[in-house]
Amino acid sequence: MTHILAIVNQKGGVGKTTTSVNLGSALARLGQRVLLVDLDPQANATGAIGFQPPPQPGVYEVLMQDVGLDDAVMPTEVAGLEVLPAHPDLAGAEVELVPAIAREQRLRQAFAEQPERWDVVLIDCPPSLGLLTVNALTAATGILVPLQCEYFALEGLGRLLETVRLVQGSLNPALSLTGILLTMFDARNNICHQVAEEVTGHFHWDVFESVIPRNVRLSEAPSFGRPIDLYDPECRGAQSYADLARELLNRLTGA
Amino acid sequence: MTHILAIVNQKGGVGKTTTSVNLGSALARLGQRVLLVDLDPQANATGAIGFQPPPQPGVYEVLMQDVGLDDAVMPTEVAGLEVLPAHPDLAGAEVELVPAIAREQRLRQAFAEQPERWDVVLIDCPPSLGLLTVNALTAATGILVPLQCEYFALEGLGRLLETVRLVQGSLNPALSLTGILLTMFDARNNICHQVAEEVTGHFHWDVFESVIPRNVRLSEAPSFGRPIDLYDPECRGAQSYADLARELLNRLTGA
Ligand SMILES: Nc1ncnc2c1ncn2[C@@H]1O[C@H](COP(=O)(O)OP(=O)(O)OP(=O)(O)O)[C@@H](O)[C@H]1O
Ligand SMILES: Nc1ncnc2c1ncn2[C@@H]1O[C@H](COP(=O)(O)OP(=O)(O)OP(=O)(O)O)[C@@H](O)[C@H]1O
Ligand SMILES: [Mg+2]
Ligand SMILES: [Mg+2]
Repeated sequence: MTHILAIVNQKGGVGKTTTSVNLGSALARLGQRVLLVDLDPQANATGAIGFQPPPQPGVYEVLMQDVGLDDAVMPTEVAGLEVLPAHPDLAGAEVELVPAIAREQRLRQAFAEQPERWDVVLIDCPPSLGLLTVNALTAATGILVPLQCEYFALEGLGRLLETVRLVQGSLNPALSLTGILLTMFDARNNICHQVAEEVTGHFHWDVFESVIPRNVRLSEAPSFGRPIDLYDPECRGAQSYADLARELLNRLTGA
Repeated sequence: MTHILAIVNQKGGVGKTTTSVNLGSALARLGQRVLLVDLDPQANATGAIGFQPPPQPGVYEVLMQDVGLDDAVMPTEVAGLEVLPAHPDLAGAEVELVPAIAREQRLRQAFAEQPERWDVVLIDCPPSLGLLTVNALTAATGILVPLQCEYFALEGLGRLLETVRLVQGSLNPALSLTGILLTMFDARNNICHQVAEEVTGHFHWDVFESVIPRNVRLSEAPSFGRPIDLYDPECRGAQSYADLARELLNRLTGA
């Protein structure tokens, strides 16, 4: 059974890409076969895993030109981690998909070709609830919501879960909330504690126990094109993503 | 002459909303008649200036249903600062505008009704380069680019300026780069200094001298629905936006 997780939050800058890349790498280290899908025209995940400039064909060609996964997926420096890269052309898909038949199901149809090739697929979504994100939610078995411990981030959570309910109702009844991940947590900052309390009080066990601290090494690693466990394996950022990977596997296997 | 500035960067979480709200308030304190336009379906600027939940009609009705500015613009707690609020329904405009005639010019046409009502209009854009942002670039006389001093933020700058050139070429030849604003600057963080040096080396006088420091009070203020100069006028965040307001007025008046 392949677990396909959409890493999603329309609020910008909350740690979607940082989570996709580093959780992907940590899961591969635990022996999982992982595919990282970059579904953001910014192509940040593609650059952060070492592909600069972004290669083609990529996910745009898979969605819009019937290119097969085999022709677009690439290996990375991390054993067990492959990537389906993005390119800025992907921005065109948001508009080009509008009139297309079954426009929300393109990504799901692409994965259907290779149903058992990976154990876990992580889809890094753009900061919007447009057709690219809806494609991810339609293809996914679960969603992981990175949530920065800031006021604005809390505001948008309701609307995100509304969109998830809409997709569950019409396009993907099996979609479930895998978990909410608190990111950039700074223990010295009151707001972080307030937001964490409010979210845990409201969502209980849906919130991962693992919390990602604010850690400057995490923002340095992308400029070297390496995930944190290759860039600085001993830092708190790497440790927290390793913890998250273990906790996620427990959740997925029902342990 | 009304200066219409698009506060734009497709990278998420770089300080677009924080800049729109706090620069708007600081300009009003200097005696300018200011309109803050929230063009993001997240409606963060609307909430940050005190309108929670978001009122209707708002900018969606102005763009899509020919509601006049008079019927949507509202006064705020800050004398001289008015707001054209957003509501989550605005997310629909991104798709509904696709087949519309002169779809990029809706916002410009709305401002044409009241050409001299304000001295400065600030448009808070969503984290994408879709039709809402293109409407802002088509209506604007200048653009202000908040740039977080992080690796990913630098990556996207090229693509943003490419989109600006496209809009200049076909929709708005008078559009110019008013300035690049360094945000969330943390002097203890090497990356911040590196990004600042690289951007200043490349863009020279296009980079504002005023730099916005990372300051937790800026992230607290929105939860009270007040701009920083009402929430904590003595903090570094309020001072830095007051400096920026003065520097911007000098740039706009050619001083
Ligand atoms: N735990 C952390 N500690 C410090 N910096 C972080 C952390 N997580 C992410 N960052 C940095 O914060 C910025 C935003 O993170 P990231 O780009 O992963 O967010 P995103 O949600 O993918 O953004 P977008 O909405 O633009 O896709 C980046 O510069 C990143 O390097
Ligand atoms: N100088 C600063 N110091 C500390 N926190 C800041 C600063 N500027 C912004 N923030 C906080 O960082 C987060 C991102 O800022 P903001 O929401 O203004 O960015 P944005 O570019 O508008 O995001 P989006 O792309 O989602 O529209 C917010 O929680 C905000 O409160
Ligand atoms: Mg991202
Ligand atoms: Mg914003």
